[in-house]
Amino acid sequence: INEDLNREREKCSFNVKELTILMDGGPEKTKERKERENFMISKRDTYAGIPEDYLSYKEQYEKAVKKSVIVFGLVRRLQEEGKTTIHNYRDVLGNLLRASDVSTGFPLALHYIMFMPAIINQGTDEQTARWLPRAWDCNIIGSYAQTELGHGTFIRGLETTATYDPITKEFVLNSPTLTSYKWWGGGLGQTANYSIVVAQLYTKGECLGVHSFIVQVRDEETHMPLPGIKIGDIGSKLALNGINNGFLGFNNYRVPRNQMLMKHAQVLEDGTYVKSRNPKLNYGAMVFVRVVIAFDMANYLSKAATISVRYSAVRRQCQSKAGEQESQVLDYLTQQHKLLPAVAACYALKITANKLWDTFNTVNEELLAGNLQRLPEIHALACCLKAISTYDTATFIETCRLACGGHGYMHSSNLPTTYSSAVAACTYEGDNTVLLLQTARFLAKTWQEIDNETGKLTPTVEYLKTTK
Amino acid sequence: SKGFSHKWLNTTDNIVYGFEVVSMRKIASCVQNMQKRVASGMTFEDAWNMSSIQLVAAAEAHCRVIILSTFNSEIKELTKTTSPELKRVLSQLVDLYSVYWALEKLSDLLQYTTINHEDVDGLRSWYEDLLTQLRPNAVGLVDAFDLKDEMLNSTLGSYDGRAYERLMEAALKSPLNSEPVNHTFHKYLKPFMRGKL
Repeated sequence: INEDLNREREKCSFNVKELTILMDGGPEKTKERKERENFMISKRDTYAGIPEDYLSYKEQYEKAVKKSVIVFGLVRRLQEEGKTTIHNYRDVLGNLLRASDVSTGFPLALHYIMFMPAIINQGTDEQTARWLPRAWDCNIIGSYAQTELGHGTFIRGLETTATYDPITKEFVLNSPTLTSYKWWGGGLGQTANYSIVVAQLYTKGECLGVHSFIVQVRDEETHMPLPGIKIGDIGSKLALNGINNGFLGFNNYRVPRNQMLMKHAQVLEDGTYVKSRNPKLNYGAMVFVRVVIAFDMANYLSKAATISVRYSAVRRQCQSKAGEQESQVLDYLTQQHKLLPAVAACYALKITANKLWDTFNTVNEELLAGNLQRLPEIHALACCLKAISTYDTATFIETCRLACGGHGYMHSSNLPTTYSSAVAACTYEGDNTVLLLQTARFLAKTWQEIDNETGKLTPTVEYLKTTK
Repeated sequence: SKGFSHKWLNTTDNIVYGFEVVSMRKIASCVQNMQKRVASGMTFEDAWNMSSIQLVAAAEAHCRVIILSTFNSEIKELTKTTSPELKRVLSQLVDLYSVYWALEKLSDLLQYTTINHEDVDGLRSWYEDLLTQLRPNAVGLVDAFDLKDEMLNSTLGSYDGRAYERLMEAALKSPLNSEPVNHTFHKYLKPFMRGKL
């Protein structure tokens, strides 16, 4: 071990293990996490080879599929051993992804973080019983197709149509324009054989807004695109080129009535529409994925901070005082100013993401009990936390990269890949500016009603009243 | 009892409170501006668009409140049962994070709270002191993330600190190093150098 790093560890004033256990949430959690990570690391040899940076676009995807199968095979194995369930898989997945080295991203990620949560949050008990076990066992691979070529975060503007035909009891899906083609779905290109599709529902000649459908896009045996489906990969991006983001178009493609997710709103056999008691109940899946992103950001930033702090302890440059050996760059205050706020931000983001996760679970329980009061609050909270955590993480990682000088520019430092992954998160699952405006809408509404509120405001905006 | 005009103190709790005031005032200002615009005949949608830069800033300020207050309160709660040494370093981290953002968002604090130039000088000194206090624990704080080398996948960040050796090992994996002479030499460079291309 490098002598400088040894000295650094000797002079540390606290017990490092104590802090690790504290952040994991207890010794048992640390043990579980380590088991999962070691399990993941032990599989490295099965896909070792040329570094991904030197592979072509197509080869990167093929390697990402191979690695995904190994990683998610481990999830399945843990599930068979009773070590993970549908209720705690976020933790398990988080540990495994933290330990993985798929710098190009996972084409199966959306299956876990969007496809399955959408079924859980929006499916009836019958639909969940039918689809979730198949998805959980990865007998089917799902994507999530909401965004269209011409339509991003503004969901009401989506153009894909799902018109109910009461004679055949099917929905007929169509992409009426080029701009209505689904665009960006992770794993949608060549990987998934099913997808959640968000489309404008028409029944009895009336447009009833966007609803979600489970749609089979490829044959389960041959994996060929089904008739009426036009599907493919959208092409090379700034980073995450193994994720296999895809496009999807429909030409009179039919899906059975029971494949519209009907936990909240329904279409009866005769085409009668039964309204949701609150259209915002569908926000659950979006909140979930935004919490996952906040945890991802804490992970990315922890990696960048670890790399740059250790390197700054090893790297020596210039003499602070004449006659002395070159100083560790970590001794320069400007270097500490680059790195230590980033280290603090790792802890701040992890703790805030944990809190958001707990709040999300509490609000979900309230929703199940019919209490919708905190739904707008949790949605607003998830929106701004996703935006700020991704933006801060990208900015801090870039600072960490700069703190490593030219060596931080090397792909082998893993800083460029870590940075580009965080930057991608600023864009996916809602552009940050749009998300902040959604939070602002909630805040402005709360502010306008603040004087009429007789009771307490919901917890995260309570301060508005006290400071006012 | 406390208003946005209360006396500024250079403490973490007060920084959190200062950010709450900033957020509250920004939201209030957005709503007021929109109401004024609507009253002057603008549609709500146009008023919203014209206020959107401020609205984004208000939402960001709200999020800063959430992160700062959560970090502050959760660390206080978590460190009730930890060793005094760990409590001290985590408290320094919370302070550093709060002061860092106070200095980053100084224009907001100057606009909406009673902070003055002496307080700002104090914040800067406090920040510099915190960096120095945390310096000896910097490596320990990142070691605590417990990221194995296989997870970091980095030539610079390995646990043993053998950064230069690893950089050289990684360089040797470049496909260009797999042969002593690349074919482009004979195909392009050599003819070019001899004036034949």
